[in-house]
Amino acid sequence: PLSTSTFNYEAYHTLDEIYAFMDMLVAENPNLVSKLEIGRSTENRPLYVLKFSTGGSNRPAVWIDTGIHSREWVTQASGVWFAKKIVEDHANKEGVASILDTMDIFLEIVTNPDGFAYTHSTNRMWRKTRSKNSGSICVGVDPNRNWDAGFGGSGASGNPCTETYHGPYPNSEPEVKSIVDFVKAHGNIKAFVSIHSYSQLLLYPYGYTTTPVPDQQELHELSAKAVAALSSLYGTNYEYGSIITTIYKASGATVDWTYNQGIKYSFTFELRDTGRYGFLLPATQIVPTAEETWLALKVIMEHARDNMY
Amino acid sequence: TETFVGHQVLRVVPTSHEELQRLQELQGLEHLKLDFWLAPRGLGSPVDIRVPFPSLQAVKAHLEANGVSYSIMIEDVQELLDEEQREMMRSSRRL
Repeated sequence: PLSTSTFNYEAYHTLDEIYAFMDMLVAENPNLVSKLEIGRSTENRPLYVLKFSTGGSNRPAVWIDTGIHSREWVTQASGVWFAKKIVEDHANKEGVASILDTMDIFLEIVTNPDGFAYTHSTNRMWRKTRSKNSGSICVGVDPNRNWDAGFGGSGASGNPCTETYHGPYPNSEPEVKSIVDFVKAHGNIKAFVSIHSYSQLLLYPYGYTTTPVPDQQELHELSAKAVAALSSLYGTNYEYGSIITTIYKASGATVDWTYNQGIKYSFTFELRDTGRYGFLLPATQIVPTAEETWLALKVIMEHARDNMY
Repeated sequence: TETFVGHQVLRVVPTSHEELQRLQELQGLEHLKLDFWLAPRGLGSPVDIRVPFPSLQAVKAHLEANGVSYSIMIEDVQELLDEEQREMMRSSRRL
C-alpha cells in the first residue's frame, strides 16, 4: 500500500506487511512516532516497539502489547488498527490526544514474531515461541508462563510438549526478556496491557495466587468502567476480574510480573469471540473488535493519567 | 504446512466435578495430541478442544461413555483456514 491510509485494516496480514506498515506510519509521522528495536527473537527477528510521544523526557507511559500468543491473529490486527488510531486522534486533537500531552504510549504489535511467522508458513495453530528445548523434540515455550512471577508453579507445565510449558527458567525467552529489560530501564511505565484472544474477558492480577492484589478494589472498579465502555459500542459482553478467580490458575504470567514491578494498572484482555470461531475469527470482525477494545483501553489510559502514582 | 483436515473443535461445558475431572484426564493423554483452545477452568465454563481427526472417534467415545455431553463448535478446522487464506488473497489482490 502507498500509505497507512490505503492499508487494509479489515484483513489479516503477514509479518512483513505489518513491519512495512510500521515503517510507513513512522515515515508519515516523524514528530510523533518512532520505532524502537528492544531485542531479537530466538530466530533473530527484530522485536519492534512503536513509541508515540509529543516530547518531554522519560514521561510516564502506557505499554500495550499484542500477539504474544502467535495464533491469536485478531490481536496483532487490532494492534495495527490501534497504531493508526493513535495517530488519527493526535491529528484530530481528540480521543487519546490529551493523554499524549503528558504521557507516552508504547505499542508492541508483534510480540512473538517467530511464532507469528510460523503460523503463516507452517502451522496456523502455533501459540508458543520457537525456541528449542534441550532434551526434547518439542519446540517452544509459552511466553505467558515465562515471567518471573510465581514461575514454575501450578498453572503452567514443565513438559516442553505442552502448550503451557513455562520454559527452563524465568525470562528464558528473548521475547520476554526484552520486555523485562525495557520496562526496568524505562522505569516510568504506569499502565501495562497485554492483549490476547479469545473469550471476551478483562483480567487483572494475580493469576499465580488467590491472594488479592492490594489494589484489587480500584482495579475491579476500573475494569467495570472499561468493560462498560467496550460494550457500549456493539453490545459485546465481557466478564472481568482477577485471573485466578475468573479463569484459572496461571503462573509466570505477564501482568503478574508487571504488577509486582509496581505497575499498578496491569491488565490482560481476551478479545472476541466467546467460541463461534475462536482463534479463527473472520477478518470482517477485526475492525469492530479493535474499535470496541479501544474504548476500554482509553478508559484505562485516562484513569492512569488522572491518577498518577 | 500442517493441515487440519477433519480436525474438529469440541465444546464441553462441565456441569459436575466428575466431568471436570474427565476433561483434565483428557488433558494428560499426550498421544491424542489434543489442543485445548480453552482449558478447563471451572463448572459452567466452556472447554474448547481442537481434536485431530485420528483422535476424534476415541475422544467422542470417551466423552459419551462417561456421559459428558459436548457440541461441535467447528466441524472442520481446515475449511475455516481455507476461507481465511482466500480472504487474505482477495485482500492482497485488492491491494
